[in-house]
Amino acid sequence: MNLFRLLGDLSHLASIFILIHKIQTTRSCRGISFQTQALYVTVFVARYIDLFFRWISLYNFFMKIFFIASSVYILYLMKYRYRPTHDPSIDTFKVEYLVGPAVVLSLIFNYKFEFTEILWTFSIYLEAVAILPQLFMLQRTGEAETITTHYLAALGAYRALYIPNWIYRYFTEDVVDPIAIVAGLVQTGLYLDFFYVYFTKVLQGQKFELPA
Amino acid sequence: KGAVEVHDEL
Repeated sequence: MNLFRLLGDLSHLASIFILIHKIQTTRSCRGISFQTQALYVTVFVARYIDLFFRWISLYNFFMKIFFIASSVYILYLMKYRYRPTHDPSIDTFKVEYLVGPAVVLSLIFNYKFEFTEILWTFSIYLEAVAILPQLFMLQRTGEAETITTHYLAALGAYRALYIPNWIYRYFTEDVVDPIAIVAGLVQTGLYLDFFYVYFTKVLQGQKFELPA
Repeated sequence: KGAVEVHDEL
């Protein structure tokens, strides 16, 4: 474990707390893409299946349990608890266009052609693009509640912090994970225009609004 | 550089 990855995981943790806090305080999931949240549950279940057969550490164990449980809880909040505030008509990104290629790529580019390894690879590729329905919705509405932008900033920072973690591990532990690195760069790249608006507007106290 | 054996990252 290194500081970058720890900060990344804490940023990921924070993003989930911010999202749950937003849904509970505003009693609504307005502006949140259900599809993106459902993709994250898929990512966590596919990636953390090794909970049943591989022990890494107490930290790893509890974080995996937390991420699966909290992301399922968010789906529950959106689908049942605050259902009336969920508007599927603006959450229309075709997730088949994300899941399909992730499946195909995981069958071609993987480290070992084994079931759990292909699931892990699929989760890595899917996570890289899982935010697209959310960004698509943001683009369509053209604005977002400030707390939602803090959620996205924390979520974007999580994988961005993994990049220095991979550089650090390359030089200190002599390990490299090309699949995770390429996917992580794509994932972080998708946030760049959001971060531009976030840092130039939201952090200057303005509302998050995309240029019309 | 050794490719990663066990996925120890989240």
